[in-house]
Amino acid sequence: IIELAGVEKIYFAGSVPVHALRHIDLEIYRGEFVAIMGASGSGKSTLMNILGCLDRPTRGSYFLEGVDVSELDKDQRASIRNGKIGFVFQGFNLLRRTSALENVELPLIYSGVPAAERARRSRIALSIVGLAHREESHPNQLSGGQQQRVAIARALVNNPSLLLADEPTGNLDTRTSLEIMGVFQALNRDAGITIILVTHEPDIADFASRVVTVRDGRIIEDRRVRRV
Amino acid sequence: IIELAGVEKIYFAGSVPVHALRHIDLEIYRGEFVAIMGASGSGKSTLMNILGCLDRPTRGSYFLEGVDVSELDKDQRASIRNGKIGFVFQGFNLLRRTSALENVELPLIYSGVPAAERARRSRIALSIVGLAHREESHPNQLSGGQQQRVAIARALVNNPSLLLADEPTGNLDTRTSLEIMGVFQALNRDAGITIILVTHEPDIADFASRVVTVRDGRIIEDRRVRRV
Ligand SMILES: Nc1ncnc2c1ncn2[C@@H]1O[C@H](COP(=O)(O)OP(=O)(O)OP(=O)(O)O)[C@@H](O)[C@H]1O
Ligand SMILES: Nc1ncnc2c1ncn2[C@@H]1O[C@H](COP(=O)(O)OP(=O)(O)OP(=O)(O)O)[C@@H](O)[C@H]1O
Ligand SMILES: [Mg+2]
Ligand SMILES: [Mg+2]
Repeated sequence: IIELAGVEKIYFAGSVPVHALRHIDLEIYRGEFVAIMGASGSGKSTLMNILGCLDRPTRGSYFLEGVDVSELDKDQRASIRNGKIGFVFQGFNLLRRTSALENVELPLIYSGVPAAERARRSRIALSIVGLAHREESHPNQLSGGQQQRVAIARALVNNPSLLLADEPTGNLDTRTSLEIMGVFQALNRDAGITIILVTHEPDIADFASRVVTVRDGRIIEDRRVRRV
Repeated sequence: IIELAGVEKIYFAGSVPVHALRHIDLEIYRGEFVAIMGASGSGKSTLMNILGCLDRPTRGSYFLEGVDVSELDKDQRASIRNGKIGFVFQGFNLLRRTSALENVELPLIYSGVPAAERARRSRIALSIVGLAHREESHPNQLSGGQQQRVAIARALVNNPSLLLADEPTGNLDTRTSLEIMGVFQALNRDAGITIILVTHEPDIADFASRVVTVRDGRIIEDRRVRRV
């Protein structure tokens, strides 16, 4: 489903270029549950942004379901992002002036889903993450972990076939983290959703069937794990 | 050094009041290293905001080094925050349009420290968190964990006697987290800095000599730990 070949990403910030990704070859198959680990600054979020069609590599190619993403125009990439991909951002990226419910509805608005159906599906997503009782709240009225869970609900509401989650449990206590990972696991096992999840916590990586380790913009380890 | 008595915090968001803190009695002694744990939404950040003089309780009193904080005016509280307290925010709260170095310098600007001395001390703080090579970068050019480390450096630069850190390792890999906790431990042991740290990770809480657990706005456990 995903094929990155020779991917590099260089940022030009100030005087010195930053080689965020140096050479990435990566194949991910439909229905896999992959954890990405690595030190702070090693390139994980940059990799996720490319996978999520939010950014383009400086060199190399990205084939998503056989389609060369670099050949697509802006609208086509937006359409893929909205239809196929759910993205939980490391910084949440919620709209500050709208409610939790409206934040979760956003992907459905882009998809043209009618208002009543939109609200119904968004409420389901919010209750899955334990926030049904806070749908009217704005992000600044929510705790850090509650904001993170709104971001998770928004990523799930469009029934994506690919879920990209960048540190989705970073602000959650252990028990809430395990609840969320249980949701992801069920989606992977029962709905066949492909999941790529960045985490720095080994207990969270344990839910994945494959662990990819990044260091200084390269993949230094790619390990399949046997699960019962 | 810190005495909270009968502290309550009620938010009025929409139709239903939110009892973020219901009844908090808490005493913290000079030089202690306290971890605060609890579920997402249980009131930890609200408690930290009151301790950091950024917010006032709805009821109850807060004595900081024997001074009744509620008796102080806005300027006096700002002066305490700048002089005595270092705060690492759960959401970092960096200024987006200025460099990492300038973000770290901010508390020193408020304290009236001259420019050369300011830059020198800020560079030391950035190198302590491993970001000396990125002082010119703006927050949007930094990874999540790098932004978190800039926030940590900023909290330390004014040599505070009280460090309040809200999930300071939430975006950091295990090794970087342990490096940061080593810095905090050294400051506590050698400089006698009082540290109150919110975390959801038991391995991080292990660095503390006391663990306070919050649930639904109340303290349900307060446990001192023997350390070698
Ligand atoms: N400005 C506000 N208006 C309304 N409710 C608020 C506001 N700020 C916080 N709350 C609510 O108060 C409760 C406690 O929030 P707080 O941020 O202290 O939780 P927390 O323990 O830090 O959670 P987390 O671990 O998710 O960061 C939550 O239910 C939150 O939604
Ligand atoms: N817009 C940008 N301009 C310059 N450098 C950037 C930019 N975005 C990211 N970087 C740099 O690229 C490198 C990789 O960043 P990335 O966000 O992918 O790291 P990460 O592995 O997600 O880290 P973390 O675990 O801290 O979130 C870092 O050194 C970062 O500072
Ligand atoms: Mg990242
Ligand atoms: Mg919090």
